[in-house]
Amino acid sequence: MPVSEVTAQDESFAETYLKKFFNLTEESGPSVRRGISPVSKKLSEMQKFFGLQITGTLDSDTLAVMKKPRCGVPDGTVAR
Amino acid sequence: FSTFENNLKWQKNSLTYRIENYTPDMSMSEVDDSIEKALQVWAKVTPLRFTRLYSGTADIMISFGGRAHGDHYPFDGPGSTLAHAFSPGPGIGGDAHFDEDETFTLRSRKGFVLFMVAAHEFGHSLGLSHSDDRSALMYPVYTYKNPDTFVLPQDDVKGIQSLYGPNPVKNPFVAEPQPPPTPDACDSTIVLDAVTTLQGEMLFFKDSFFWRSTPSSRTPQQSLITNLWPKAPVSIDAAYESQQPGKIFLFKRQHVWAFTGSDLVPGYPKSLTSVGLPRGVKNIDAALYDVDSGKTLFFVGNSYFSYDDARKTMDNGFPKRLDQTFSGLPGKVTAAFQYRGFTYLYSGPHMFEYNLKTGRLYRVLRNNYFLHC
Repeated sequence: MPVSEVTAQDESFAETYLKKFFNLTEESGPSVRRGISPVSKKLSEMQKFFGLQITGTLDSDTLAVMKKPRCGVPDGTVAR
Repeated sequence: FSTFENNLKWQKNSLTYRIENYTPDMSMSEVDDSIEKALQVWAKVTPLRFTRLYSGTADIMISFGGRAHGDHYPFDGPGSTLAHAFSPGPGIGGDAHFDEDETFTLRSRKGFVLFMVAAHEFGHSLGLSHSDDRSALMYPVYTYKNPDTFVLPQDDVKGIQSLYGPNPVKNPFVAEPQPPPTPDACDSTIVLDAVTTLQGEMLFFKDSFFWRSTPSSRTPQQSLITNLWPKAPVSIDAAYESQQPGKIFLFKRQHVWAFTGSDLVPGYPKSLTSVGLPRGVKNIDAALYDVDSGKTLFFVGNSYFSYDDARKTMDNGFPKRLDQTFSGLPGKVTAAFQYRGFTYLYSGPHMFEYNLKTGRLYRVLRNNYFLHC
């Protein structure tokens, strides 16, 4: 419930979470300068799955869900 | 619910399992019982049958391990990932691994109930992927549930039966428990258990769930009550926001719980007499805190009480009959709250908008008016 600031450490944690559970891949080659960033896209995907407000940005509600204990199988995608 | 790609499933109904090792957190018999019970969750609603092996390779190999444990998907230490399982298939397919760095328990809230974690993982072993239904066993986030009263939710039953069909063997002498349905906020006939504000948000309670409506979002978020308040009761009678920031009171039968944030306030739950209600009151129907007068109103049957928060006493002249103050109410109040100076009283599927000072009724609305359906 209390709103707290999102720190750089939280952002790094969120990126690891998205890589692990929402198939966020490292960008390689020339970086894309325009359009929605892959992190924002995956955040939106995650927020949609968990019924959170879809903002595409890391907020305290999203972070709280990421920090909950959970199953290790990726969400919404199929791990072969 | 969702299944894996191509509806991956076992091509046989008789499956074997083997417990390769044990966690030191529980006795061996507790682990055996938890695993057996978790498999039976799925066997009860499908034609699937499970046989335990004590050696060799079983379809579902079950093990406890920490960090790197031989499958290229290392665990991450305490917290976060609790376990994982592989979809049906030969070799590692169907196998379930539990993170030994977690503390597993038989039924305690301190630690993770092995039965709940295992039942979820075996869902993967049998072909179910994650569900976005928060009440589902296959929802990816761990939620405490009492294993003794657990009933497989409807979403999971539909999911597993889409792969294997229903259980052909039913005992006609045993009534099967009904899976708990997930309430629909947009059902115009829904009768809410309680409604309250909390730090600018509106909370709507029904059964084990609540919807949270924030000023910035038109779509209410559904959540399990115990996700936000792990020590709270479900199917509550009433709720109201205290004048103290972030504090909420939840009522069920003869008790009241107070929470600050997610934490239960020490000393709670207390009896209804602690808020000044007479001993004869067995439960309340609704409650609200009136900001202007500093009074808390408790609705009980066809009457209501007024409690003075400053003096900590019930006001004289109460209980009063509802129709002495609120005209047009068809029956008892089922939920109540104040918002932007108006008092909203719910009675069945309708909501009545009042001016509390004058008792004037402004509008009669559907109960999902604030749920933006």
